[in-house]
Amino acid sequence: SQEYSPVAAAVGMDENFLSLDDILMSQEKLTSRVETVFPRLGFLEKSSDETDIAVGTKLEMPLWLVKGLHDGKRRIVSVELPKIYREGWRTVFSADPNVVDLQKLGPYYYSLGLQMLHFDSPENLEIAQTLVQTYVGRFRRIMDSSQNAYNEDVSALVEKLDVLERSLFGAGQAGLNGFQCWEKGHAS
Amino acid sequence: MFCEKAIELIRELKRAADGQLPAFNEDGIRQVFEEMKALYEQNQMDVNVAKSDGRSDLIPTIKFRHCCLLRNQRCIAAYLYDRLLRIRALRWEYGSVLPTAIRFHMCAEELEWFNQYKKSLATYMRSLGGGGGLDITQDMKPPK
Amino acid sequence: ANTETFLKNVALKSMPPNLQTVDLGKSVPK
Repeated sequence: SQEYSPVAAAVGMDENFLSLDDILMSQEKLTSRVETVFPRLGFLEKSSDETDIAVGTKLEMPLWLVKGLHDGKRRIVSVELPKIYREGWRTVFSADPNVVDLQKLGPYYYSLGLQMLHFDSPENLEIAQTLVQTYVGRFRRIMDSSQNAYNEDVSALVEKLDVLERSLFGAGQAGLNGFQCWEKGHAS
Repeated sequence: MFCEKAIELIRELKRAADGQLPAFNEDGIRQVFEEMKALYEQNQMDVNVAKSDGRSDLIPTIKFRHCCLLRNQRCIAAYLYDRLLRIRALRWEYGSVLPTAIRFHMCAEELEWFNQYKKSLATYMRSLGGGGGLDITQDMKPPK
Repeated sequence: ANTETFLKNVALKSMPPNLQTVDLGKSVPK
């Protein structure tokens, strides 16, 4: 339906409470280290028979849980920076952002990257800069391809795009299709 | 892990092609409520123990469960709200009488919401055009 | 009001007491 407009994902470090995309993005798992005992929750750790989750346990926790437990003053959990935001991959992005398959590495490369800035990493500045530069570096191709692919199979064009970029591509296609529709006299 | 059923509801909606309304997942929602009830009751017990016995070590676990409760609440609210957006769009696409196949996918409360929405829209449209009324759901494309 | 009534009847009243309100202002994206 043309009239259905879902609640959009937030831009920046926020999340929109009712956005399906933000909810799915925040389901992404992060490798986390438990810094305090969690009594009575040992059953969540499949490899353990313990009643409690012990200090030092590494768990794959969804972002929403890590954010909820994160406390600047008390260390309850600490989160490992996913490798695509670390220095090695940042170097790859700065060399040529267009070669990277963000669907495979992500698919929420930008939005998850922005969320990682909540965890006060010493690399926050570099992470933020890489996110912006990667977006800028890839934008032109996304815009050009979305404006030149009319009425054809676009799967090859979008297969390496992350979720945000696909939505951008979709917006470009909607504009192109709208213009073509108008030009053919079908818009009235 | 907690909140698996809740996220499955969200995925179900995302899988539905743009704007399509899948069947109302009453069973899924009920399961989320049951999980929330269990989490809340466990937390109530631990809060009482923490207060009475000074067990501050239980606070991380209480916080953990509270995060899960908030997550379940969010998923349910987003699931229901997104369905309302789809249902609202149906008024503009199909008019005030929905096809039977679509109505079967709606719960009683959603049908009631739709009826109320139709009334609100009708009241609004009657107020347009200098009081003479204007059906703004017609002629959606501008004149050439 | 319609939406609030709906959410209350379908979901919120079945949730624990401290989770029975949702701020619909949150539905408006920034």
